[in-house]
Amino acid sequence: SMWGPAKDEL
Amino acid sequence: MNIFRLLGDLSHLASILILLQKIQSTRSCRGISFKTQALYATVFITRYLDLFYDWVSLYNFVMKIFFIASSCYVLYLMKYKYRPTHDPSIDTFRVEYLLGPCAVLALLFHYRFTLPELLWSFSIFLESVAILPQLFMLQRTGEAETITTHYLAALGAYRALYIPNWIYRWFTEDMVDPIAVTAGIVQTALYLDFFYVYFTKVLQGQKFELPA
Repeated sequence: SMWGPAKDEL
Repeated sequence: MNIFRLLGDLSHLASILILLQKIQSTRSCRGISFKTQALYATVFITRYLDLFYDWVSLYNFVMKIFFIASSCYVLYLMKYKYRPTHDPSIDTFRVEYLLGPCAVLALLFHYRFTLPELLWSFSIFLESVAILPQLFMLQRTGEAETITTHYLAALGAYRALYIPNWIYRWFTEDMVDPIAVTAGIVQTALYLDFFYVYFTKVLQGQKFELPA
């Protein structure tokens, strides 16, 4: 899976 | 966007409106930790720096502006307008014990070694523990006004709803944010004790009181 920041979350 | 995250964000929004309603209707910030509120303002300002250079969506933009503005407004209300109703002698949690370790964690765990990314990581860790001065104060006084417990319940529900959101995203988008997920699980766990009393007492119509 893709591991990274969920920058669309608040 | 999925239903869990949307409900979580709405719950977060509701928690802030409940907090403002509590302060305005009782004309007092009694029972609210200034330290926790100051930590939340710090969390939003350090995390939403990307407001100026990263466009996500109108929803995302409006929410970020709202969270920064409302957290600063709450600080103003507590520090100036209703200052006499705030008792610093019971708001005694040492925030440096939170700020220091969060800064160290951000230096250790981040996605890129740049200032905005380090601040983003710092804000994620800080948010997970920002409620501690408030819970500590609750523990000390042993009771809370019902509206204050609704504020905390809505805030806790926001965090709890982000967990199914991450599970959903893991399955549908194959995407995992290990920093946000770890911090989020810790943050939700901190509410378990509070939720127990909230469900067994407040929602049964009793006053929020901790056993002596």
